[in-house]
Amino acid sequence: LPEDFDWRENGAVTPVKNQGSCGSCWSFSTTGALEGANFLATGKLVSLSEQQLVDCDHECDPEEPGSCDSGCNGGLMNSAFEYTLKAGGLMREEDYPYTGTDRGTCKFDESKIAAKVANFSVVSLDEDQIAANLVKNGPLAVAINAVFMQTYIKGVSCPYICSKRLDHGVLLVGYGSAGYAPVRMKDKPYWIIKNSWGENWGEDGFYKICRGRNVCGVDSMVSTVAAVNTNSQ
Amino acid sequence: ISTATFSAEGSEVDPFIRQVTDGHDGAEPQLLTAEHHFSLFKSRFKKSYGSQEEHDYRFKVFQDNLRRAARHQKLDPSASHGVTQFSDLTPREFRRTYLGLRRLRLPKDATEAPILPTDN
Repeated sequence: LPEDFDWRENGAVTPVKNQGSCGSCWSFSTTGALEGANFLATGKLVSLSEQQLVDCDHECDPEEPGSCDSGCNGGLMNSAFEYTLKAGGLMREEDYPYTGTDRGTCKFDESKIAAKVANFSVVSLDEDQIAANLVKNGPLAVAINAVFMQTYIKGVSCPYICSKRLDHGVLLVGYGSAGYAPVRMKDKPYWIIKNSWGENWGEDGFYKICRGRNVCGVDSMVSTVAAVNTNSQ
Repeated sequence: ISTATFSAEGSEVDPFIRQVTDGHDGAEPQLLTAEHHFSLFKSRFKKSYGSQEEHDYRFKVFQDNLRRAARHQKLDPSASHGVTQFSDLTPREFRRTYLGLRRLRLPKDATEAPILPTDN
């Protein structure tokens, strides 16, 4: 594995988006992962529609029927991948733009599908496996506890104590080997996370969190997705 | 470790943003009060409130969040914590409005990614 890796430098990451006052982080995490996978499959970086997921995806957890993807009220990336697989794919952002509300009806147009899911799977808790899947398959959909993100400005976040109760969906786009931790007087390896709170939050919309001990549960729910190569169709 | 500092009035102020004014030779750098921070916050993030009551309530929440940011800074010294666009929201409002991950229960039949080689 390379010591440092960043999909932003390799063209697989779209500009930072903003979910607005809507609990739709799960849809941004989902589109981010599929945007990366679609880039790897087709060589084209296409921004995909979160609003399609917000309006049309009501996929439920098979183990818990009452727990379904529900627009601004929350959802789960794995369920969203399942929806995308069943629906046939996701439209482009420009064809189905984000509104930040879930009061609209589903306007999915099958003829405008821009990216398709081939398959998706969960990655084991092992940090080397997470890194390997990131490098091989593209950005990964991950869940995290966001309590420290409310006040985060910059730097490598490495709280001594952080709950592992997952409450936020984000996108893992890379890792670094040497984020300086002044108090601990040593370099700390870190994950690079793309968030969906706009470019004015964090480090131009990104968050760095230290690697090594499942901080804030960042290693707990990691999903990788593969896209269909639509060029060959 | 940076720690929270207090103004003469006893109100906690953000330890990470300090206003340094020029043209006052010999003067101590002026620490901002919570009121100043709130004013800067409203201007920076274009915040306005419908009533004085709402404004006062948001100011109280903002002060709580300054203290929270200082606590986070102590717990997370390798990052910088301070005023963000969410500084006028209670933790509950923040969770309700900007988070949205459903309670997780991975299905037993979820496909697991194959183990990849990580050496070389």
